Amino acid sequence: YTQASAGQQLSGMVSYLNQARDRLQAQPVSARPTVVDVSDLASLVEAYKQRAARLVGTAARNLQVEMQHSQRKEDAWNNTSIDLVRASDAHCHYVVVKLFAAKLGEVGDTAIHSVLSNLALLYALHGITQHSGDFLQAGLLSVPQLSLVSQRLKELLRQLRADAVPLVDAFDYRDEMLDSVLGRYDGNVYEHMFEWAKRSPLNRTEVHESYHKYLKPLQSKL
Amino acid sequence: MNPDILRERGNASFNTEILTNILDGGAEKTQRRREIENMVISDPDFQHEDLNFLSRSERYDAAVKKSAQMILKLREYGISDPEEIYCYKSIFKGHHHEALGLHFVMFLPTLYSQCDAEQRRKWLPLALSFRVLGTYAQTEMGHGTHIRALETTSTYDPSTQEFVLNSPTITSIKWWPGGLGKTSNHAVVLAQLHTQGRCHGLHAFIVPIRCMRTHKPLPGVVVGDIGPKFGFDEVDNGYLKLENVRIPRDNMLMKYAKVEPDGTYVKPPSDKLTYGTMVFIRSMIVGESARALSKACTIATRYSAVRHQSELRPGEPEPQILDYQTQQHKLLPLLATAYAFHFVGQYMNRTYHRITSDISQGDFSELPELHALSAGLKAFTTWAASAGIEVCRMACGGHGYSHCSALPAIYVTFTPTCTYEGENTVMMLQTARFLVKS
Repeated sequence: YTQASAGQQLSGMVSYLNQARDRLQAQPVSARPTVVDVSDLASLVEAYKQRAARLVGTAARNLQVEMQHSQRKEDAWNNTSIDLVRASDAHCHYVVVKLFAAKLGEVGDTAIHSVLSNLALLYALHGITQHSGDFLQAGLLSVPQLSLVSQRLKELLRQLRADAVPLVDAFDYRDEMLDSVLGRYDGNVYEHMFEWAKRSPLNRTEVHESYHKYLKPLQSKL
Repeated sequence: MNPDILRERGNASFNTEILTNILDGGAEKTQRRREIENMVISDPDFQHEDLNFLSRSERYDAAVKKSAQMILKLREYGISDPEEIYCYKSIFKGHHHEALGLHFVMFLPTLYSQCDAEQRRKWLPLALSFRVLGTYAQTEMGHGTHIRALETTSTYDPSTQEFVLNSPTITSIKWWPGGLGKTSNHAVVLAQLHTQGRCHGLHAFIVPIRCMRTHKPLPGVVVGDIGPKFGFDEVDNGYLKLENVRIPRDNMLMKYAKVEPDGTYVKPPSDKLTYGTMVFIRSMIVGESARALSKACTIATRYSAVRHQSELRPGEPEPQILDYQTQQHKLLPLLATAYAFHFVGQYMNRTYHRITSDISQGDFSELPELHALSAGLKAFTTWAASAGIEVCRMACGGHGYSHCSALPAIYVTFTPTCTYEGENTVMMLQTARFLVKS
């Protein structure tokens, strides 16, 4: 942020901060463009990018303000740390959304591209619902658009429901690796749960020794 | 086959095998992974009693036995490619940790990355033949991620050309390294280097802690297991107190920083290089987040297709719980997250190898970004995966609470990633420092 603000060109995952200078001049929220299409992954990646840029900028500016009030820069850092963690979180979230979207470009199979696109969209929209305040504050989404996000998310749940089991099957964990009665490939859960319970060491004898040691003497005394 | 789950598979809109190939990075990789899985799963030496029914000591014993067998099997089958070793190990250990995990994951990579040529010739054959069983002792009882505050000292004595290592306080006792308590006979110890009357900060030293013949602790070394933990029952996370332990000068890892025989200190080109192993592990953890979450999602989603509960419409049979919108809302965003993290893990793996290759050519320009990105994504993905596994457990109702679901094991094995290799909030602040500086 500091380098970008000074006009240096950044590369890599932080290159979005190159636009930091433009954002240094605070704009009213109403003047900023909003994401038009909540079903368009590219628009959502852009929204996450702008959210990250904004939160990094906010944290950096708050740090500067704190440094004017604090005697030590370390204290200023500590007093801004909640903002700084939020900024990092937003940066990482942007990276994840961006990489997921980028992966779709490598997928040639139409059916798989479709289901992965829905998953990527679901991931992005779900993140927006969880951090709606950030997107609203940044003017990246309007309140009516948030309702659209919620609606679209529910549609995606319906669409992905049909593919849920095949999507987890694709992870290709054999039963021996999952080692889970509930997650068995054949779905025969209850029979095996009963078999598993019978192997509990407590079931090695019909009557556990604690009965003879404690319960029986107790009963005889009462 | 349960009819519900059979029907689910019949409704798939895509070819599962093709998607598996994409996740593996190609059809050939899928085939090879399955071959390795078959080797492990069909091997009678890896069959064991259900660990859930064993005591901690029995579990540690079983883990050591399995690790020893695994090493012999890797040799027998000639598996030497790091990715294939990783695959083999991840199958044989299941949801649990392996007793020699730190030897593979931290000790060996540290030797590869921090030894100079002469040290590599000496230590790598010993470590690769497992005559040296190693771990990585960084964290101290009173100090975690803020490694500049570590108190363990290593003071150079030019008269004997040895370093003298000490744990000067209770808080400086090394605490938590896997395999340190009972398994390892050597440790890479991170200590403040003192020479010619000055402290030069944290450096790595190979410290023998147990006799290579008898396995008894060496003089001046107080070592043991730190006790039961929240999971990790198979691993002897240990403590280590050093009392005037003397090691030869060339036991300091000298690829970058050096101490000359007369005690002259030679600075490394970047102070971040000492922590290179942690950057590697953090990069790997991103993929592990995807792995743990995808296992939990697999269990919860399949169970949600089998489980019937309550009623949606009066008089109709109990529906599959996956038909409830609330259940979909719990599980499907997590499924999307698992896929997202899988692809991010692939990216981090590629990026780590690309940048470390540049570093070995003397180009350190991208090291700060790798450091920041691996720290941030480690924190971001482990927080999300950890919380997600717990959601999966609760999405399975009461049965998710049983060890037979495997969800408790996945959770307790995974959730420490939020604190080890850098506590997550501290990791996020490291990323923030980079972002603000940028």
